[in-house]
Amino acid sequence: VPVFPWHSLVPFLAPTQSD
Amino acid sequence: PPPPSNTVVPPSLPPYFIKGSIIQLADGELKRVEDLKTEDFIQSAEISSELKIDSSTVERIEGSHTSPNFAVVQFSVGEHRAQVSVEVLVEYPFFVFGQGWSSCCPDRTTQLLELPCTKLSVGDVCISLTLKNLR
Repeated sequence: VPVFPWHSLVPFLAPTQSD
Repeated sequence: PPPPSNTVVPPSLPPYFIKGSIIQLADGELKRVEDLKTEDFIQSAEISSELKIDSSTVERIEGSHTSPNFAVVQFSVGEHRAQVSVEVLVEYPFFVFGQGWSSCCPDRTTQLLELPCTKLSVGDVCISLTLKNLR
């Protein structure tokens, strides 16, 4: 049975360019 | 000036959203995807040395111009309220703080993944991730 890390379920939404 | 609007296209529906999928939290605990709670994400991020959780508020949901199977969700991300648009399958689930899995088309999510899901709405605050050392 595959086990997936918790963070794979959460999208990265921060923009690549900040401020 | 405000940061540019970014459009991110995630891959098609990943297998870990299927009901019964086993998810490992940062402390090693295993949970089924449908049993995850807001605290699981917050505590895992606290343990993590690289990741932190951002609040992403849904500002707008539109149908995609490219395919009826897709929706464009616009988020206001983090304390700087950066505008980010994400094009996703309408059944793609996001985790809403204090509420759980939500998608643009919860009926389809439940049908395809058997994942219990509510309707994603404008004003919902979703969990998203940032790299801690980004800034």
